[in-house]
Amino acid sequence: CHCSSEKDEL
Amino acid sequence: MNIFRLAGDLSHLAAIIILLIKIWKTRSCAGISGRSQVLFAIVFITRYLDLFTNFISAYNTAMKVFFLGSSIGTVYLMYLKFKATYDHNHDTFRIEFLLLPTALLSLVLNHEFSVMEILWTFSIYLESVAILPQLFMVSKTGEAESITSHYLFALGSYRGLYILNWIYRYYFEGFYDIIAIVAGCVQTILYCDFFYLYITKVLKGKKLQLPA
Repeated sequence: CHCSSEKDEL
Repeated sequence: MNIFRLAGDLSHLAAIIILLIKIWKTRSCAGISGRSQVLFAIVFITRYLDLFTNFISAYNTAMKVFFLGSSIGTVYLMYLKFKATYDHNHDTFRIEFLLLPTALLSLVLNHEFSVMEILWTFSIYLESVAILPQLFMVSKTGEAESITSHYLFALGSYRGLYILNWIYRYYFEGFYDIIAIVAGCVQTILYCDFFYLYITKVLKGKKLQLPA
């Protein structure tokens, strides 16, 4: 999944 | 975090700082598109809502807070503090032509149909085209101050370096985000013409001037 909870980029 | 990602972030940070220094030192925002700056502020506000819901790292939080603060600060400097120097006659790109299509696209092409995810997707799509009013302004006036060129070069390099970061992450971490990658490539391609002029003119000490 690429959901918001995994987003570590800026 | 890899070297490309860090270099990209530092390039992004440098771009924003160059712009703020230019405006603050010259007490003027001549040659800068307020419309692009408003779009960047919208990009950061819609993307960094996860500051309230998700903690990743101190680095991540600090950068997000800085990008939010500086983009809103730039809009404040342009539209209030140094309003008299804002060159609005040349800043005429219709931003609804960017806002509406990117908003629609984010509703159709997203990873998940949720408020946070759609706003994140919208911010990615909008960022990819947010520089167009600025590039349009440069092409309209036919020139840009050196400091504005350095700003644009740093800002363009940032997404280019992110592409290298995504290639690295794909090979070494098996991670990829197709929305970010496609939008990031579009974003970088928009700068190609400018990169060419920057390398052939500005780096040789000449002013960035478009052929008549």
